[in-house]
Amino acid sequence: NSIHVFDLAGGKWEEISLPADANPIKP
Amino acid sequence: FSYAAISFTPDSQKLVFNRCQESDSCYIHILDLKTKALSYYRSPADQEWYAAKISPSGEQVVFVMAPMTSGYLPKEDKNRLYSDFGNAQIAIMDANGSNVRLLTHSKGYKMAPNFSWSGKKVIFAQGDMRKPGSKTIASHLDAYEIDLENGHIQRLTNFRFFQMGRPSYLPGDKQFVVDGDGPSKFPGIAENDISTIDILRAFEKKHRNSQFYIFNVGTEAQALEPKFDQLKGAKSSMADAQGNLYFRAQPSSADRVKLYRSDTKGSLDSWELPNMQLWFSEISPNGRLFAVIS
Repeated sequence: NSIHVFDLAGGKWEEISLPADANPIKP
Repeated sequence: FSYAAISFTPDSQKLVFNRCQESDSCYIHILDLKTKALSYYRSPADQEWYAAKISPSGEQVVFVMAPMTSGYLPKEDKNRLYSDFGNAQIAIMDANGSNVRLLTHSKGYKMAPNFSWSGKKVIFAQGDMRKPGSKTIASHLDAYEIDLENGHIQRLTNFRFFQMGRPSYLPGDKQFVVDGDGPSKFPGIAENDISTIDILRAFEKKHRNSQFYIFNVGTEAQALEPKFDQLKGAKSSMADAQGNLYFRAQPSSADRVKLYRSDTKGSLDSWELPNMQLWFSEISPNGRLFAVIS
């Protein structure tokens, strides 16, 4: 599946591309 | 990767969602929509964390914590761990990942926690696990509220819905919107009372077009009045910081599904949605962006 974001004012859809790597959040 | 349970940070600048590489390695991720920087909370190996929401102050994260357990169904691999959803709890931590603690300590399926706009309360849905192998994992769902100042938990509805969405407070924290599909308990009618079959059928007809309700906080005894039942399949209700309501529905059964916004005066706007299956969706707190997992 995939993530899309719709801009209500602009009426545009954007498919969100994500980096494969993510940084862990550490206390 | 697969994705689930999407939401926005309070500033509407970041997306929060679960990303799974395999079914046993799902983590809560945060994506900065401008920089595309991606970060995640690394949960302990014996727990799965999901369905996160960030508090209005940005300082806390509420989420569901399910312990991991070895497979118990015949088809499950005895050598790997599975999420034990029947023992899931609502948990909270500081935004930097420290100070993790449980807000609930009870049996039962729990889902979809959400902060109130003041940040003083958390609302969530709780229900009963269904038999292993059922199409849906849980049913008999209702909304509950946790007071974060004293830990008190209060039941907010008693309709035993077959399915529920993520409850969302309206600004002021005195009402909430939620999807409730298939109520099995109606005000004033005993469960399994067949003498009331005509009343139940009338309820079913009334509730067929809309699963979208606004409830008051503070009492279980309240009316079950669907909103926007002039449309078809009104569901996936959400509220923004201004009190506008958003939901998906069809103008008629021949039309495509639209995203609707009902402003605080009740006038409706709509946007046509692309022809794709929307598994999860959320409106940003500022009402400008609509994120979906399709």
